[in-house]
Amino acid sequence: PTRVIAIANQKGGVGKTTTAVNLAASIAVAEKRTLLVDFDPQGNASSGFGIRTQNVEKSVYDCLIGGAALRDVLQPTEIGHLFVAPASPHLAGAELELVELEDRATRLKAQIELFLQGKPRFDYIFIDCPPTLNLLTINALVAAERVLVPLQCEYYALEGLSQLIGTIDRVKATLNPKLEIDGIALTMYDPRNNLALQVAEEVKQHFRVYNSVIPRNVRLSEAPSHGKPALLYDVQSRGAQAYLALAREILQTKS
Amino acid sequence: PTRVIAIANQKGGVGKTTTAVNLAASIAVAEKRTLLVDFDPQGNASSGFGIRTQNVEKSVYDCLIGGAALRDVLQPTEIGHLFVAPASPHLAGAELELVELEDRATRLKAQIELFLQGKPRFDYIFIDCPPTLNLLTINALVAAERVLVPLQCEYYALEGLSQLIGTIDRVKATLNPKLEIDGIALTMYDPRNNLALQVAEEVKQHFRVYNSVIPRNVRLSEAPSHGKPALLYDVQSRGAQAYLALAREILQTKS
Ligand SMILES: Nc1ncnc2c1ncn2[C@@H]1O[C@H](COP(=O)(O)OP(=O)(O)OP(=O)(O)O)[C@@H](O)[C@H]1O
Ligand SMILES: Nc1ncnc2c1ncn2[C@@H]1O[C@H](COP(=O)(O)OP(=O)(O)OP(=O)(O)O)[C@@H](O)[C@H]1O
Ligand SMILES: [Mg+2]
Ligand SMILES: [Mg+2]
Repeated sequence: PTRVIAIANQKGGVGKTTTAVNLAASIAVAEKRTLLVDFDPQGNASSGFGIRTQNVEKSVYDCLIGGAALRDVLQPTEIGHLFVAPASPHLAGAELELVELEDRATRLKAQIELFLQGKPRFDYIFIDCPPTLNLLTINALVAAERVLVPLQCEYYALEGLSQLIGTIDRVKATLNPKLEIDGIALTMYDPRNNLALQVAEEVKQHFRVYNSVIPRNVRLSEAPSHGKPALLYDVQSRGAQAYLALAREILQTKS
Repeated sequence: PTRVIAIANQKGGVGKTTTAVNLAASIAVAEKRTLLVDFDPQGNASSGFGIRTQNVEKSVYDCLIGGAALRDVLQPTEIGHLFVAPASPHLAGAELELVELEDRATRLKAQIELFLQGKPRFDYIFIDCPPTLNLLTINALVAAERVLVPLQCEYYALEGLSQLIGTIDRVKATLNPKLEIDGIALTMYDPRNNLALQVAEEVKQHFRVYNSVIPRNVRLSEAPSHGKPALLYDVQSRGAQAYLALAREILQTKS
């Protein structure tokens, strides 16, 4: 079956998009057909592949509000098995448009179910979420079966984890009983930093933390300015290698 | 007159809260009576002063939705002239509660105008915004006269600047004609990083960029875990000194 994984954390700047872009790319190069849904009005996952969201004809906004099908909006990337459903700035207004609809929390889920009935079959769908716990993120948590939580090992990020877990538990209890946390990916990790060690230890006591830890690596922040994931920009870099290792770990998980 | 400054950028993790906490503290030690309004449901600015938002009796949420006055919710800090109006987790739901109200965009402005009529007079009010361009941030932009934009010198953060400027221009044209950008504060700046130099150069061509650049400094990320701003945690640190310099620059601006 297709694995649908939301990449979520309401704390800003923890590496959600960097993880979504580089993990999706790393999974796709392992010959798995992969869709990356950019569900953030900022459109960073789209521009991480060189897609200019201002000029996009059809986006996930049109699937959410306008009734277009995901298969109509997805675009190919430089990586054979990887496709992107781009964001658009209109997503910023989607929250207020969704709130009046009966099915406001299940619109993305309905779109993904439709997508899964079509051909060709996809192996993985990743959803990059915005830094809030609003209706966009709720839609992603309802549509997904697993949540991957990127976490920067800093105090504010650790503090936000309980709010995120609370929201995941509420979605699981009401709208999506099969939702589980797949794991926590430690990002921008610097082992020389005491605080990082403490946060990592604390988190490992309560959650599954992936063995592949993503180091702080400047090549990861340079790659998006070239519209490429790190494995196309500099595959030997520590950042690209870390995401390839994370992909291997994810691929080994039996769903 | 009291200066009301919103600290806003929808890009996550660029240093909004770190700037709000440390700038407010640095302004207050210059003997200016200062209020920091925590307008982010994450409540990081509150916890940056050791305030646990889950246990807070009254918060900015009660001012926005419940009709409490800001003077009823503000709490003192270890710094004489500095007070915090704490956030609460309920703020996460405020967006959907505000949307039905006629005055949904001007609730915070009304509260601040009421606050300014009371005694004692305050010199500065800073508003820490969440990482979105939702009704909470709109309320802050309507209530403020100036916007201070923390910017991490990275590709995604630069890309988001035009969306932020567009929103500021729209608020200025419709709801708050006196709104201006006060300046851009470069945060987590590492001059050895080429991308950072390029982004800084690009931004300086279009906006006022404060001379005081905030370096990446681990003491800034450690301080919140002690519930203190950096100038109480380690005043000699490069981070604390950079925010004291930024405060001097802001104090010199004639409003
Ligand atoms: N491992 C890393 N090493 C170095 N830089 C990184 C790393 N991961 C992310 N970055 C950079 O840090 C910044 C924040 O990362 P990113 O934008 O992916 O986070 P996010 O959680 O998606 O942010 P938002 O909350 O705004 O959606 C970006 O400029 C990115 O390029
Ligand atoms: N100059 C700095 N040097 C080192 N670390 C910093 C610096 N500024 C901020 N940080 C750390 O980086 C992280 C992001 O900063 P912060 O939370 O202030 O950003 P933000 O824009 O308020 O995030 P959000 O979008 O979630 O509200 C925090 O863990 C903070 O401690
Ligand atoms: Mg992102
Ligand atoms: Mg913040």
